[in-house]
Amino acid sequence: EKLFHNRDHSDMQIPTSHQAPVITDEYEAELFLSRYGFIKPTQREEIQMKQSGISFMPLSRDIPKTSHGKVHKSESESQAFVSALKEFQMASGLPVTGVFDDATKDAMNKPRCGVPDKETDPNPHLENKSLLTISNDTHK
Amino acid sequence: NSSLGNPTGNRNSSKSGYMAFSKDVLRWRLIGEGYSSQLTVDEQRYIFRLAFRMWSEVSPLEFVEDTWSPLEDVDIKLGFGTGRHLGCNQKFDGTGQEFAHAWFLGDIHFDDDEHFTGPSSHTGISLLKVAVHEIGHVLGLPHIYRPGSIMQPSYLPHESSFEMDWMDRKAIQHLYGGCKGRFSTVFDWIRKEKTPYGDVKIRFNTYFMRDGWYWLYENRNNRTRYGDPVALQIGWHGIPSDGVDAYVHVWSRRREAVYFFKGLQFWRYDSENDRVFRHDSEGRRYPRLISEGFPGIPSPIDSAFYDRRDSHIYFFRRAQVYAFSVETNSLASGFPKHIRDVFPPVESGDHPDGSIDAAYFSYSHNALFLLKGTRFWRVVGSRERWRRPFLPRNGLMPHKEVDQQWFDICDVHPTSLKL
Repeated sequence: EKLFHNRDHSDMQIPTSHQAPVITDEYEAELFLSRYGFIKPTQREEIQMKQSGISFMPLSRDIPKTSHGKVHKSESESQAFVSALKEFQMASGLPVTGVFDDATKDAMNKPRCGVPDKETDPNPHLENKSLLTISNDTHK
Repeated sequence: NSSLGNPTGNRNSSKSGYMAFSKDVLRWRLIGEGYSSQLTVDEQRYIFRLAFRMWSEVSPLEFVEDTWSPLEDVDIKLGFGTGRHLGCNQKFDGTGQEFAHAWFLGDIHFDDDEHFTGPSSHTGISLLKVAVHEIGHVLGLPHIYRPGSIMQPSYLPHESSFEMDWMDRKAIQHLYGGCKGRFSTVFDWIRKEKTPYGDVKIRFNTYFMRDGWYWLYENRNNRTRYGDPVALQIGWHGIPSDGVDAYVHVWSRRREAVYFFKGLQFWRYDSENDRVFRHDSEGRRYPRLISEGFPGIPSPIDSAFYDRRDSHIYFFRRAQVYAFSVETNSLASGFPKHIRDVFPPVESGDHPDGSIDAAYFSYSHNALFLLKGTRFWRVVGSRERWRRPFLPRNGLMPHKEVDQQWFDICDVHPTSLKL
């Protein structure tokens, strides 16, 4: 169990390794937005998802990023990021700025449910449509 | 891998396109390898039992904790874990941010790195609130971005006592339908309250009774009281705990009495002290035989009501109705009659015929209703006849469904009654 000394556990020490990584820059924001379905997986990722039989793309950590968290993006990827950001801001009741501002950063770091906000399922009309499903037989 | 049930075995897609379970009694279990290290196992199970009960209070679904069947027979499996957990391919991120997720197949995982707390605590993350949210997902609800909705994706600090609001109720009923069922009796219970200035205020509460359970119906909120149904003996001391056939409130200038009827007997209820009378002012003991207290009335009866317009109690039994004068303490002349003759259908063919479950005069609607099964017929009022004289006296308007006028009167599984 986590270490504590106070009777009411108010001084419970949470090992930093157990801390969720705080979202501080656009790179992490992009991971957040794709994790919760605001950024659709690209065609390539979709094929990967189907082949590996999962309908939730584990966050591809290989997006190249510059030293201060900016991500090299093509024009279309930038647009996708901004529109996803606006969608998240609207759903969260934030000012829809399309900019990764403090209010958005704060909202992304709040405790939340892990179920995606948007269907991450590439084909929502699949018979066994699901939010998070591993289908063992790959032909589905 | 976490044991994944058959994704389509016990589900069908509802009209809204979201998948829903195709059966209405669902089994759940807190899996042994998934206990939290922060609350006792009993606390965890109690909180989950309450979370499931909250969904069954607003939907036709019932939930039972199943700790004995093979795991594949359990519909919803709950467990705590940290990081990579319980064979799940979505690892948890540690304290903060993601606190739980639900698998469409019926598994719910809670991140044990979060500081989950019980319903009475005001710190940490309310396990009850998170569990209600995640169960909503398993039942087929997506995230709903409406302030006040329990299905909002972000966790809002624990309000004093959160409940499911109207829209959340309609969302789940859109998937599973409304709550239907016959009632043993329905009535408005009148009570007198003295104000601090010594005036007497008359108030009423509406109750729906079904076998050994009852709901208080909050007319102004169009729903039952949070946490109902409860067992009869909790709120009505001394009446039969397995339910009653009828309730009558005699209320005239000269007399006032509340009666419950069951089988061959009846009880007089002491509204002042909220319990049945053991005996009345003449020393007669209760319960008494209906044939003694109301000569000429057969028993058992199906239902009854007191009509303040003519100071008669109308007893319903099978296809007949008996008018009983409380002034003369005897059957009114010409009775019994066919129900259809005293309460004729406004629309021919649309009539309950007999075996009325409840005859309910509602002060909210200022109208008399006859309930049978899942339907009700409103009795044409005198004011209405004044406007539309062609309507027959005591005519029955075409039927409607009870769950279209009184909402969210839902059963819960007997195992979660005493929470």
